[in-house]
Amino acid sequence: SDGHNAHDEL
Amino acid sequence: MTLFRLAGDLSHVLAILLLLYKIWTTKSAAGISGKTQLMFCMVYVTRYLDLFTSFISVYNSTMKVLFISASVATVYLIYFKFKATYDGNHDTFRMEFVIVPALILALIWNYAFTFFEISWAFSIFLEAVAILPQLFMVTKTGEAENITSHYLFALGSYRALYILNWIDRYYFEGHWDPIAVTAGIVQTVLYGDFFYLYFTRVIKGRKLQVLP
Repeated sequence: SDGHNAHDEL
Repeated sequence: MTLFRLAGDLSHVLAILLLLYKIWTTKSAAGISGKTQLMFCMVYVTRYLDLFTSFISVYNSTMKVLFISASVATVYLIYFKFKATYDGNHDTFRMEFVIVPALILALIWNYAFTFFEISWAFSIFLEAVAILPQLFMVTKTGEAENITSHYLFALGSYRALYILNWIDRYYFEGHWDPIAVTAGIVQTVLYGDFFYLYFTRVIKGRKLQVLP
């Protein structure tokens, strides 16, 4: 993932 | 998903359920800041706008729905169902003093100047300071019920555990989220005084009293 934009955390 | 993040999320869920349990069983919102809960509502709504557009996992979506619905339910209990028990005279923190700066900062510091990313950054910054009305209320009333102290402990621990998660992810995955980490550190530091009182008083079975 490109890090930031994939906000995978709540 | 690191263990720290799972522990953090579970601590967060525990806090939310503890608060609902306290208000529902005592049928009272005494000692609870409605303003903090209103801001938590804003935090979840502005952060989880992608609930229907991006699917990460069943766990992720389930938690988002839980956080939004539980915070709406909490606000409903405080401002409607048990309105008579809401202690507005001690819940005097000016929300605009944290909402406006969070919005301005989100317009300046974000990962993309898009509605979604600005909304997400606003949510992260707001969450860091949303607990202030509650902490002010505890100092104003001079004490907090035990279950309210446990609620605050679980809530403060959740983002502290996330910090360990971020260290873990940086060490093993080599990247980190500057906005979330900065805000998460501020958020956890704000609980510092409360954590001290919690460990020196509540743990020893005494009521949490803010020394006059």
